[in-house]
Amino acid sequence: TEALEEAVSLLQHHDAITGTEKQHVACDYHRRLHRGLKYAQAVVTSALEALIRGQDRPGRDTGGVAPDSITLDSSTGSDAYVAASQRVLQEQPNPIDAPITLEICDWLNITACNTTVHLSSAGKGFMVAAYNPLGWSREVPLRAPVSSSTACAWAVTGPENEAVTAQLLPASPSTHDLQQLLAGVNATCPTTFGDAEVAFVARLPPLGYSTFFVQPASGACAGRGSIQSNAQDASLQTDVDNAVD
Amino acid sequence: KEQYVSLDNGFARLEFDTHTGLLHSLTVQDTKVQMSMHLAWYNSSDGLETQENRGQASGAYIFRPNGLYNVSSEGSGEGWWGTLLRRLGIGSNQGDPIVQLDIVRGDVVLEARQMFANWATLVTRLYKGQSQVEMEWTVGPIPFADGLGKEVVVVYTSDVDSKDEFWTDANGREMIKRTRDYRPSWELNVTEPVAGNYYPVTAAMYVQDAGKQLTVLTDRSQGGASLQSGQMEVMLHRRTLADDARGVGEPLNETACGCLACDCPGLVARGRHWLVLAPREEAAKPRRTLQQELNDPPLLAFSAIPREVGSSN
Repeated sequence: TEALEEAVSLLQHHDAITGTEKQHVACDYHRRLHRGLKYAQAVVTSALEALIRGQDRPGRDTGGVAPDSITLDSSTGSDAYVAASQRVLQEQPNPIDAPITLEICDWLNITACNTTVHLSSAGKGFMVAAYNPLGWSREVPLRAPVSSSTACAWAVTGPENEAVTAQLLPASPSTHDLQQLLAGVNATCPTTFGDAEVAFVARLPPLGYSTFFVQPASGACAGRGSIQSNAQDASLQTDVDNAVD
Repeated sequence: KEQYVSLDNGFARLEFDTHTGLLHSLTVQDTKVQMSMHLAWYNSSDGLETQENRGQASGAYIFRPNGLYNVSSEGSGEGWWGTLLRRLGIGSNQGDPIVQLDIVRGDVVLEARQMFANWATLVTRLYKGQSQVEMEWTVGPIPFADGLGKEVVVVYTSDVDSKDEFWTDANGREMIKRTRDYRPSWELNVTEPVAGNYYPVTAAMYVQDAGKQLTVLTDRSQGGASLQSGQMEVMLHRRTLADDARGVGEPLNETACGCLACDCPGLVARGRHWLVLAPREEAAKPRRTLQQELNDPPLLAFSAIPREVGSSN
């Protein structure tokens, strides 16, 4: 947590929030905030990796899933929640028993990713771990960048190995423009740019995570035309509604 | 050939006017509003002494607009005649803009992509199973070859009969009632009809009438106002060319850090609003719940697929 303090103090400074500073000061804020962000990402990804591997609890029987609902009263407070969470955690199977290195994409909102996992180009698919910081379960749309040159259809599998309805969308022209802008001013940072996104609705447990697997779908391409025309091919009809928290 | 094209996910329905490319109406279950949204820009006062700005420039601290103009591919402020009129503060609001509209349909998301100019776009989305409307805005680099500072807003116009009242949040907590051109504790002398009605919007603002409430949720702190009944506007991005003489000593004309060339691009901003329409008596719960969900999005991390996936349970 020591590594996070620099970012916290800067995020509270009035000039850093409002933009009432000179350009070179803004750039200094930018540099410091970026460094704090990288520290924070390392903390968060290592915690998520530990949850997925079940390393922070005895055995390998955990799935990082908190209870769906727990009744609290003033006499028990948060201790009851923690205890109940641990009971639930210990009841979850862990389907993954392999080394996992998680990374965070800085530019998901422009369909770009600066991780060593080349989401767009490797063609082997990738795993998405989605952590829900809220205390209630939710269904939330997620979008991940992919390349249409790798595959014209993609399939998404949920944490219970169930098919999740997915849709392939072409990146918008403004997103392409922003990718070129980013490439121009940030040429030294390896980044993969997707020309499309896979969108799917993820069901996430409260204060917990779910993992999803995005992979090229075999045999689904009728042709190599526009991505938009293949959007229906990428859809798997199994619904997420029956997913288990 | 149809005048309207609709997007419908079973919870919400959007109608777009194919002639203008603009939103025409929003329906959520049994609640309907006629509404549109478009991008516009205020010309930043340059601080040269005029009766309107009294020597005060728009800058990092001060919002001192001098005329409102629609963002459109033709009228982004580059023509000399338009520039002259705008310098004089003449020619506000030249009718509705006409924008390019593209529709993307699928099983998970329905998208309407509107291009107002090559530096200003909106994408409106309906996701499967969700009743809120997501509006992703992208603004920048704001052009300034015409010598005009610009402060870009998104304007939501509806038939909600809110009169002169609207509500904004207090740092994400209670919603506070605002009344246009009015302060509850003193008699206001209105000298800034636009800036004087802007309030902080850290999470939400809404207008309402007897039957319905229309809310805009934000993913970041912004400024907002309701300058007409049923209307809300939110400041998205600013690029001014004069210092406002409040201590910064530079205009608010930010470029990409680390870029040292003369033609470094100005910043681009991209963010999201969620529009929530609900019957007035039931509106607080979805508004407050969705506010939390927009401000606490899931955290995504990526990895290669572990070998065992598919072979284990």
